[in-house]
Amino acid sequence: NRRKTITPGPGEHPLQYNYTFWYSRRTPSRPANTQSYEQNIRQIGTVASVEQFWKLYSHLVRPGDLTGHSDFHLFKEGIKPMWEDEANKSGGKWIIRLRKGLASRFWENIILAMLGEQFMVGEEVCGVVVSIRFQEDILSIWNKTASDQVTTSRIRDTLRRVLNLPPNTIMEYKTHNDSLKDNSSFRNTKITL
Amino acid sequence: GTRIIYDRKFLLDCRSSPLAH
Repeated sequence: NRRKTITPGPGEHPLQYNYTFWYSRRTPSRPANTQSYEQNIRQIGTVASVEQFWKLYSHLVRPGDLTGHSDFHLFKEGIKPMWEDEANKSGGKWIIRLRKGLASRFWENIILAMLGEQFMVGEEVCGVVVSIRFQEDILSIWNKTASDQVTTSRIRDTLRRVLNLPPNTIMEYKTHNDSLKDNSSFRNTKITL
Repeated sequence: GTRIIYDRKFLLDCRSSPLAH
């Protein structure tokens, strides 16, 4: 590993974990297989403190201003935002579909909840994703163990609180195994109220 | 071990710190 270790600077507030920003954009001509996904995803940078986070985040385009089929990912350092990663392969994600215009605000709020360790599920959270699509935008939070219902319920309840979701918001959980099987992140999800 | 927990307000306040620019 030739990348240098990222640590908090003097006077900065350390985060519980280091996090890495990633960006991906699907080129319409290519099929969405694993290989092309890995080719289309780029690391933006890693942060170890609250201040380093703001410095990097403030330079990024707001997700609501992105066009086309693109995603921002913020994952714990060392975890690739891919279903096949060791930390993700037994995991899954909560999905919240957002109407256009809400993505930037919800993205910031879910990030702040993750960086501030608001979910209280130990090591379970892997990262968060905002997916910009044509009709709607989608927010997801990935965790390590899809079968751990105590963890997934706690993540769902924390999401409702930190995002201030209306009680009737539909939240869907999809295991990465199911995503691999149907080669889709958001299709055929089980609806949970 | 101890966890480093920050609430939303604290994190937003840090945004205006000179270190965050």
